[in-house]
Amino acid sequence: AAPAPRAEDLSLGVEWLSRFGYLPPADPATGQLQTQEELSKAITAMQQFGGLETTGILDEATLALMKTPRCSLPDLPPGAQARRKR
Amino acid sequence: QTPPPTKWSKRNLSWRVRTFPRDSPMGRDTVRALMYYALKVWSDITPLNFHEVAGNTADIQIDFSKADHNDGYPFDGPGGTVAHAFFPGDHHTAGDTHFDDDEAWTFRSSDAHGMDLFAVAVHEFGHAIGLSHVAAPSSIMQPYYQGPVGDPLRYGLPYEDRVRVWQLYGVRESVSPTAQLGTPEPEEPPLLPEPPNNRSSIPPWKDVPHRCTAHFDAVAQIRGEAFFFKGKYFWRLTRDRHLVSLQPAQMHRFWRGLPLHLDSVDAVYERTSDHKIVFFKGDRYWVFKDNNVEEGYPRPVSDFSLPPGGIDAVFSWAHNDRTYFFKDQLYWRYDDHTRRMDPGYPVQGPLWRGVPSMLDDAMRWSDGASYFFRGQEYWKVLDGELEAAPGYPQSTARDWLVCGEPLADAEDVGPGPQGR
Repeated sequence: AAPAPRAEDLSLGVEWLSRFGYLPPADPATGQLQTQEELSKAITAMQQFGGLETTGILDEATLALMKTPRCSLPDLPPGAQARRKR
Repeated sequence: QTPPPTKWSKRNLSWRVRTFPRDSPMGRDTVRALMYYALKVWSDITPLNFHEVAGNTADIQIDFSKADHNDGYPFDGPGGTVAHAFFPGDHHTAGDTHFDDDEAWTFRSSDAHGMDLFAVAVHEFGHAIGLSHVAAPSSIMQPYYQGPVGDPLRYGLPYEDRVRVWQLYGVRESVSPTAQLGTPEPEEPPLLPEPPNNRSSIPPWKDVPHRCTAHFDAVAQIRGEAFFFKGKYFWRLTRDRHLVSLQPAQMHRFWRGLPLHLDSVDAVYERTSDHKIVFFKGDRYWVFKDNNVEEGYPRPVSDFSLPPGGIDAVFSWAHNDRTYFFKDQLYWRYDDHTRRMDPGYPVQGPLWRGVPSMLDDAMRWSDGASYFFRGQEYWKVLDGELEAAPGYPQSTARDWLVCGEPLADAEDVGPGPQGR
């Protein structure tokens, strides 16, 4: 089994996924908390977009891609997560 | 799931670099030229036309900013997010393009840590005209920085990007005389600053060689343009072989860092490995990044495993991407990528039949041919051939330096040292 991501990696991952359109903006009531399922789906979408193996977990390759220099604009348009959810 | 595309309703868009990188070794002209070529990538294949303007009303305002610059997309220091651009629309920031000034922006650099400005600019201008990110790894619109994309003068968009931009704006009609009248092509800015060509920069005529009678010291293709060196002066020809000025420019005022006492150069070439420009004189050589000399030069020519005494000529042969050095009747073959002389050299020249064994200089040209210069003549060798083309030698002055034509004579003010 892949090792569980460290807390700081998880925090970085969630922030990154929100910033680039894979997770909806943080709920003011719950802060950055996301369900595990939602997070896994977002990671899968990010991995698919980035040409990585789609594992749904924050593995090393995924974290490395998140640290790759990139454009500031999101990959998915605003609301894409909501539409995906429906 | 993608929203309806936003695009410009007009076809003529203005642009301006409002702020420049603060600590970059790149000059402003280089930054402007890179922006020009990055926009040209898109306008070459669509009906869009971009023109540079000076005022604050440009459609595409280009800035180099740091940290939070009040647009909702704060930069985060080196790495991370490196640039962004705003999609077309009615908002005042539409089309604006921002680069993180904390990145080490580079151009034609071998520095692996640098961020190639041209590659990022092509991507961002894709946003500025309405393209969003895509997952296709070969697309310029995939969101991650993947390193330099090559020569700005030769870069062509990948197929996916061409199709997507055609879906927005359609295909650029083939250029016809009427189309050109309606939408004139802007004048291409150079990748290097213009040499001084105003009369006040020209020194007294008695010292200036004449281009129509000169035996050139060195000839080189640099950034796609031809440079003819004689004494302390040089002439420059654009990519379409037009003289920038009939008057020569002063070498030291343009090639910043050459010693003032240097009265001539032996040979010059643009290195294919990193596109730096190398000047040879006697036992020494200088390396220039754009038109500024690099630190630590001059160095001895023994760095190239060349013997003392210097060289007469140097050029990179497009056919095998090797650099050839010539001295008297000998020549050497050098690999610029490994920085090693190929074994078995020097060899008695010439390699190309019909070309003189002793040369003033040589250069490759954008037509794929190689050109060899000696005295007032030149020889052309077609790409990959080992023999000079029939009909050569021809006159260098006539074919390259606009001599012997009525227009040239009429414009050629000043008596010149040979009394023309």
